[in-house]
Amino acid sequence: RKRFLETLLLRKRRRRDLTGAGQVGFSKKVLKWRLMGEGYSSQLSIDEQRYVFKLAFRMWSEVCPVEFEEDLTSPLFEIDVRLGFGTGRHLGCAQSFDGAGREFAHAWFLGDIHFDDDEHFTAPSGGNGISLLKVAVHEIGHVLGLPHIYRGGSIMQPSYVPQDSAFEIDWMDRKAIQQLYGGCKGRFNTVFDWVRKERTPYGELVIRFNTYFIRDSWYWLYENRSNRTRYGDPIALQVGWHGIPSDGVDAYVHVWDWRTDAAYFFKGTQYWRYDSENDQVYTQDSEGQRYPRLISEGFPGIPSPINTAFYNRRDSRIYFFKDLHVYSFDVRTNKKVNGFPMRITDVFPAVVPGDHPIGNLDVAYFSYTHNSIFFLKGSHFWKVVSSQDRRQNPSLPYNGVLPRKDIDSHWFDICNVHMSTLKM
Amino acid sequence: ERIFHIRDHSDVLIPASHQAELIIDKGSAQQFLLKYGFMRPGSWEESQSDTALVPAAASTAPFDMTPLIQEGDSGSRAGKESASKDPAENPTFISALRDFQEVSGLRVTGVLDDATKAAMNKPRCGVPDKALDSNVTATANATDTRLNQTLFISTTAAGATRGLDSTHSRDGPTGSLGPER
Repeated sequence: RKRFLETLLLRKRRRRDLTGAGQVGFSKKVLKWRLMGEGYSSQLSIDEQRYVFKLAFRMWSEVCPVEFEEDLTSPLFEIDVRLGFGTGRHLGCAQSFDGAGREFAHAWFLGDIHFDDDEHFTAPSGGNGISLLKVAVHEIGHVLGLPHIYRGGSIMQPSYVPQDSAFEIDWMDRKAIQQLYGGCKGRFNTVFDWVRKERTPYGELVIRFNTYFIRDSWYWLYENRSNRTRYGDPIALQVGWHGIPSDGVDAYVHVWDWRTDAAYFFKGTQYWRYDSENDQVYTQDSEGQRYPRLISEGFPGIPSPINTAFYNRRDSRIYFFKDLHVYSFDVRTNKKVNGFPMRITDVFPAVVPGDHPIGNLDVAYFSYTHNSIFFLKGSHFWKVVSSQDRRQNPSLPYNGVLPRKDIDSHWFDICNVHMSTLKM
Repeated sequence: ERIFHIRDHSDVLIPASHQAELIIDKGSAQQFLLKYGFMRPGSWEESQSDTALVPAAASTAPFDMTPLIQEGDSGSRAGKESASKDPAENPTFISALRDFQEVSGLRVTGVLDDATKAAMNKPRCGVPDKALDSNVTATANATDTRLNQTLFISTTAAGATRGLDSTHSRDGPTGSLGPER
């Protein structure tokens, strides 16, 4: 009891320490925030205010490895960020607000945020006035450690820039916050390019694909052109992929040749066929097969559960990975290829000795963007030597595995958000 | 439109006392430059040798208060007195004004013209634009209670500034932000 105060201080101090990137900032991965009861705005409903702050915190979570959770019950000293509205002298703050106009908010690094309730704040869908969401995102940037940045397009510009359309945290701001907290890392369950046929307004049939990353029960659409995930992702799996297991899958395989166009999701001992036209799993496909089906029935000779799998269009085979081995399945003969299973290190040899995922892969992904196969495991990926690589360097082994790199140095900003904000 | 319930909107009209003072002259411009870090408190006093206190804006700003700054309000009073000497001639004021004009994308004239006043009167965040000088860092080890949080933060903000925008950089924190008292 005698050292109580000391433990109190110690606990708080541990919260403010070095970030994963070795900078001074929050060392905690999940921060608690609360809109203070005595600091509600008189202009918006309480739910609106809480929703705007929830969204603002989520927007930062989408671009850096820090999650935010609204906490209405813990003791106050456990709350990392306290928000409140006030006018003039407010909330015991040392800096008074100046009334309507000029200063509309201020924030403390690793601490609180105050908003000047004399300003005309509006909710995201509101008309004129100062967007509370935009100001909140700006002030949270300060709380996390960002200073003012005089750059057009930065959310950290000191003066308010009216926004004619929805705003997002741009590339440079993302890099700025990741300089403080590092990039987003984590394992993926599967990564795939979803190919589908669409008709243009002129009725032309075109084939499009999008890249998806799945981690547990949520997924991101990755915009290769913009080198980032889609704004607003991640989304809950069952929201976007109807009928597949909502807690995640092991693999996705798209068998696509001149005869077959079938997409499958694998999980445990079962697999589902996905109807890309109607965006849901088949309960029964055109050949009368009912789903889910046992993997052993649909792919005789292939064990389950599997780690991952991909379809190789070059030889019309599906490669299933489990533990240290790889199984090859010929979809034309619907049989396991003789000679398999083989060791992954034998079928896909390391180009640099010792630099190889060995086994227990998270993902084997064929990317149409890069026209290459990638093996993902933990926070690293290994690219498999492509035909283009071999044209440039014939000495590379066929299906060789190139040295590993960080996933987040290739696919950017695939960041978790707190579960409580997943369904926003 | 703000929601009103009385026909003449009197329930949502902001009383004059709640309107922020506009920046219309050099004195208020000087306060602005001081508050947001374009002028350093010390440099401003040096040119006003007979005042020993820092102006309120600096001392009450939640981000750059140092334990050596005593009473915030007296500073603002000092600020008004100093206004009687025309800041326009003050080279520090002019260079700070040029600095502000440059980062705001205005024509750099060093003169408090209308465009500069308009930029200063825009709605903005109350956090300073520039970190103040590094001896604030030395105070980083103040005790870490919530009341003193501003001390800790301003230092770090200075550190954060440094890593991200070289035009605002000052020399780095002198290390050891650890738990020393």
